[in-house]
Amino acid sequence: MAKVLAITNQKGGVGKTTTAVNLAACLGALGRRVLLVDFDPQGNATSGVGLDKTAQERTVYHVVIGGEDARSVIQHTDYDLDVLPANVDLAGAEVELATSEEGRETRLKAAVDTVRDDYDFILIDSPPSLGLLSLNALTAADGILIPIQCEFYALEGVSELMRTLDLVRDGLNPGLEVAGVLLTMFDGRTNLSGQVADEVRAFFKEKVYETVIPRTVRLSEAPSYGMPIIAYDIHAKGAEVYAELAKEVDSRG
Amino acid sequence: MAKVLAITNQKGGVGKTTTAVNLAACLGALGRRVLLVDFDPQGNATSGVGLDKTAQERTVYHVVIGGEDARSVIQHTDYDLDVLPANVDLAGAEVELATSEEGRETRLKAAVDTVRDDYDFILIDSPPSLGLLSLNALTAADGILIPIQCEFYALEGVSELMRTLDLVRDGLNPGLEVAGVLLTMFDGRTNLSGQVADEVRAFFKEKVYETVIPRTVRLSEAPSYGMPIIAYDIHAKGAEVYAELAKEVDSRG
Ligand SMILES: Nc1ncnc2c1ncn2[C@@H]1O[C@H](COP(=O)(O)OP(=O)(O)OP(=O)(O)O)[C@@H](O)[C@H]1O
Ligand SMILES: Nc1ncnc2c1ncn2[C@@H]1O[C@H](COP(=O)(O)OP(=O)(O)OP(=O)(O)O)[C@@H](O)[C@H]1O
Ligand SMILES: [Mg+2]
Ligand SMILES: [Mg+2]
Repeated sequence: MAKVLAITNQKGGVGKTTTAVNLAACLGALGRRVLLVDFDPQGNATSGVGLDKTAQERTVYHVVIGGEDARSVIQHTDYDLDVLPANVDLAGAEVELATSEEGRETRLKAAVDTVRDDYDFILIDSPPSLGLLSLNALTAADGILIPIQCEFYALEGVSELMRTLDLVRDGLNPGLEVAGVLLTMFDGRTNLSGQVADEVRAFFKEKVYETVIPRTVRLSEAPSYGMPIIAYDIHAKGAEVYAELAKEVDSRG
Repeated sequence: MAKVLAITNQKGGVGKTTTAVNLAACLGALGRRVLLVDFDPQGNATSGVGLDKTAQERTVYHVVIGGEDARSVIQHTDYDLDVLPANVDLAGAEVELATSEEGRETRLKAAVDTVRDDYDFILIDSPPSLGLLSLNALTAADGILIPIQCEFYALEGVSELMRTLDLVRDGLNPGLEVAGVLLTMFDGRTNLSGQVADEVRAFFKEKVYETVIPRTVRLSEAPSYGMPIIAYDIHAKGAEVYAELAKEVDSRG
């Protein structure tokens, strides 16, 4: 029975995709069976694991809107993880879900539940918004993993995200918990990073992962080769910290 | 008669808000009359110029949904620019616009047109998506200013953005042009930045501004004080480059 984690934060560019791809690959390297669900029309997680998102004939769009079987759309990758790919077709789903009568927020959950027994972890990459796509991810998940960039604007959005969590818990998914909070793009040379980290730890306490992800060039280069960091450069700092994070996530169960 | 620019890119965290706030302040410092419209429910541009977004009783939401007069909601700031503030209320507008019969994409244009004669420049900060809020921004604008972070994932989204521009030109706003493309968070120490810059210049040619925005700590610190960079640290590199950009934008007319 898989643990389903939604990697969600409406603030843009905080490291959602980078965390989804690299945590998935590192959990796979630990021997866990892992599915990465790309639920962002940008399709960055899809290309981050080496697939050509424009060449995909069937994607998660066809599963949540077209009713296709998730297993028939899921693909194996070269990196100890399977992927349910996305591309720009998914942008259409937001409009179609908004105007449908029922099940607007539960389509992804229905799809994910059909493959839960095939995996140990299912990670869902969310778009930078709190619209219907992110609500589907939060409804399908057991827990939310919140990446927070160590910058001011990223801190501002946290209270709105927590309000949304409460709404989802009140109705769609009462069991949803905060699986963990991940500090990303930490730059030890700046005061700002330290101040943001302190505020995040004061607010989220033990929910904050011990592992902190520093800003490193290798992490931003890896996606241009379609590779997770452990495949791109196993000796890079980014590979070390995401491997550490995978151990923490795995042990929290 | 103001020039209206939408600062738009669906990729998250590429520097839309940072550009909107700092370009607005620098155009103001040149003596231009400037209005900054925050059209992102995150409200980062609003707090970036020192307003408490949670304390705003009336925002751009009340103008586009409530039919209030834009002039009565616009506020002066301490920094040679006026602002039409936003906060999380605006998230409700996306749903309300989606289910309304007509004028879904033209509400912001109608509001902006009422104040065009009061300003020389109107800059609209967009959210990280290509939904109804961004479509409203593109419909209200004369031109789009596209910030592109010098990273791989940011490059991936450009073709989707151009497709959306073509759609908007075909119907809602035939006169919409690409006012300019701005390279942001350029890090001269990495090959990646240079490669992305080369690709962007090859694609957009003379549309790319001469001014390139480097990644600097001061630029990311300024918003935590609610100040544009020229007020936070006039001697910072970030202040110099955004002042240069203002001159380029002003001369393109
Ligand atoms: N620790 C890091 N060090 C350096 N660069 C990073 C790091 N994490 C992410 N990046 C880069 O920063 C940019 C933003 O990260 P990413 O795209 O993963 O964020 P996101 O939250 O998924 O963005 P979006 O909101 O658009 O979905 C990307 O170009 C990525 O390669
Ligand atoms: N040139 C720069 N140097 C350093 N930091 C920067 C620079 N430009 C922006 N930043 C910081 O990077 C983060 C992302 O920038 P910003 O919020 O302006 O992007 P955005 O495109 O508006 O994001 P969103 O997609 O969430 O609206 C912010 O924390 C900001 O302070
Ligand atoms: Mg992403
Ligand atoms: Mg922004």
